[in-house]
Amino acid sequence: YALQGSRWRVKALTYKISKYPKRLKRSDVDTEVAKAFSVWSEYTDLTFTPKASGPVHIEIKFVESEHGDGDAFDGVGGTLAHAFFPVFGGDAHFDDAEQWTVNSPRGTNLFQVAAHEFGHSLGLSHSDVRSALMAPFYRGYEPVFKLDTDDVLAIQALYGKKSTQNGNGLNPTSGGAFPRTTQRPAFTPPRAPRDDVICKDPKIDALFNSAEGQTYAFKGNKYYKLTENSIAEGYPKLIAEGWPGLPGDIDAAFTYKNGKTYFFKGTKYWRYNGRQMDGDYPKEISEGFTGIPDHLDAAMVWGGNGKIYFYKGSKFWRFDPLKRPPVKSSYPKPISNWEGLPNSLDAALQYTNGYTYFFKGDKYYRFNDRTFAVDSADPPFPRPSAHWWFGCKNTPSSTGVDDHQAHDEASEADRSVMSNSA
Amino acid sequence: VQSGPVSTTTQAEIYLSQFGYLPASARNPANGGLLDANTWTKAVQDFQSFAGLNVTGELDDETMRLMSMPRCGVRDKVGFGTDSRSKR
Repeated sequence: YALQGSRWRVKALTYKISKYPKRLKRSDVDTEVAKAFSVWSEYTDLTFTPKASGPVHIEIKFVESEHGDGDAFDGVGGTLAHAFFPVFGGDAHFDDAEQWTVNSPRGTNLFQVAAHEFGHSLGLSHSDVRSALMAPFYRGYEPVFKLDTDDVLAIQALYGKKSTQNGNGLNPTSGGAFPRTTQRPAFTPPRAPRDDVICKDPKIDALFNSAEGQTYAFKGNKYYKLTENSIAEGYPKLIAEGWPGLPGDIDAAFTYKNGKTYFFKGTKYWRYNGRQMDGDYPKEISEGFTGIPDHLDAAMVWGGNGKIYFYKGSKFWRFDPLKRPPVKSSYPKPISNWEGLPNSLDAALQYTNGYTYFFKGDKYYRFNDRTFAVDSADPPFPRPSAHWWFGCKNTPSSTGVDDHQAHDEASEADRSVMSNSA
Repeated sequence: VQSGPVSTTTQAEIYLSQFGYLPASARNPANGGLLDANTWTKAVQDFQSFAGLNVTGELDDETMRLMSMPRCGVRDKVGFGTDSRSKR
């Protein structure tokens, strides 16, 4: 998926249909439009309230030809509708020359097109995932509508997961999304005093989110389950016991949209479905991940576009399994393209709360996908991983900054960034 | 603004510029603007890549068929679109 770069600062949005189509009943249009909005509110805390008059966030119009925005419609077929991103107002325009229909294989299905356009109104760009609602092409009437995982990930990247959502929405293969378990882990002082090897030496091998939403850190032959601001009780445990067949000293790991977790070490990789090896592994990286080097430093699925990024030394590679070749000829590129990141990373963690985290040595960097740079914050990045991620006692939170003040300012900085949008 | 099937290079050119694969100047073929072969091939490849087609750079039947499909009028987030990223 692709995010345009703006979003609404509020989750309670209003809309009105200021010009109805010629050939449909108003009540049908009202119903279909409400249903189209509900596609997005089902997976987020967004709410959409219709208004008959007055200012609204999203104005909907059925118009023909030139209609005042300089982007004229083209009659039957061709362009069906367009919508403006939040930063441009969020309005959605539908070409009234089309034969808009409801629950019919004839004409153009209003619900499907409206749901797509409202995706733009909320900040989503076109996706290159063909099955996604946000793919640009109209696929014809689909009597049973199901939002693609790609769309769910996209909208949740902007507005977060629905707070009341139960577990069944989390299966990436069934239209769900990865849960946001890695919300900034340590804005409150660490509570659990830890006396463990990870506190003495916080350098880690790999970090990843499981499909179930747990975040794990791998170090040597042990793994740690992370809580919001520390390490879960009873950890570390042996990797060989948690993921039977997997060796220690892993180089990199990530969980892909298919819910499978990939581990890399040396020239080989392993694929797991949950805690079970998913077939005959290990396999050679050069076979399963053509174009990606051996002996990786880090890997992640970047929330900015859902593609897989690999890091090694001073270079990075972008891997798209849907493309041939999966790595474009323009790669590798220098890590310096990621403003503020050092070379020779240890680990990278998939974006879930608007940020991507990179780890090197005993420190971590918070990367802002919107500014495409390591965040400026107080205390500054890099920050010590032991304090902020692993809840270690008697470890510094920063250098030369009062702890209490640092926490407050960091929280404030995060909040302002999260709401910094249209 | 174009409607209907894409069956010629000129129509494809308009389509590719309309949806952000070619610069806006290519949108009006009457202005005499010439596209170099690389730019054209790259634009077709970008479209094919985005649309999940075989990336050949050739304006083949499958590519034109997809260009002829009804679609959303918002530009795809590639190339010359106003929303394209300046830095990745």
